[in-house]
Amino acid sequence: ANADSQKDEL
Amino acid sequence: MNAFRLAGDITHLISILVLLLKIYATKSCSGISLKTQELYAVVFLARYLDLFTDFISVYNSVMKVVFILSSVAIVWCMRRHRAVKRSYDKELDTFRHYYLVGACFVFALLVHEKFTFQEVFWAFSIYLEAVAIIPQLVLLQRSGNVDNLTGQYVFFLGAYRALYILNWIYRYFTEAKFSRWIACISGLVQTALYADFFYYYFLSWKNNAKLNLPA
Repeated sequence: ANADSQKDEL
Repeated sequence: MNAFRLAGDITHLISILVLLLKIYATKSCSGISLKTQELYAVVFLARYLDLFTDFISVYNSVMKVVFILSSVAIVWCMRRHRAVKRSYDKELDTFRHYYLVGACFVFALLVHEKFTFQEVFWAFSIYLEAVAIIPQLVLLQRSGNVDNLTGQYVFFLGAYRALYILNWIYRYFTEAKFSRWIACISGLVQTALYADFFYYYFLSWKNNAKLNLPA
């Protein structure tokens, strides 16, 4: 999945 | 990753480390709400369930481990460390934080991005982080004790909130499909509650400063 939809924020 | 978010993560981590060091160095946690610290530990444990399933970056994984370890270390220090736990304001830190956990979990079951185990726990952790400061706010209103709530701790906690809001504004204008309404709205509620905490912190700090004036 592209980074945006992933939970890339802590 | 943008500079606002990196700086926000770092100031957030520093705020936790400053509090842990203060408690460990002075062997005292008077004025600190154990309940708020327990809620923060639950926030990280519930949010980072994807630690072993989704690898995003070394930075992301390392920071998740450090956040979990440092927040659990504060709770352990306040519950287990003999000298520290004696200074805990047990009779003042009485906010029923289990209600906050229950309400946030029910709300996460109702409002989430996808109805999956990880997504519901992620939304739960976002809502819980927003309200986690309430027990600390109530304790501060009751005790007015800012001995262990150092200015640095309050500053870095505020910097974390401000930088994350700037991060969301930046991402909103630079990314086509930036839609993190759950994190943004909850983050605004969290920042409003922090502002309320800051108001009582400032009042207490001013009163203490007056009290400590040379006679």
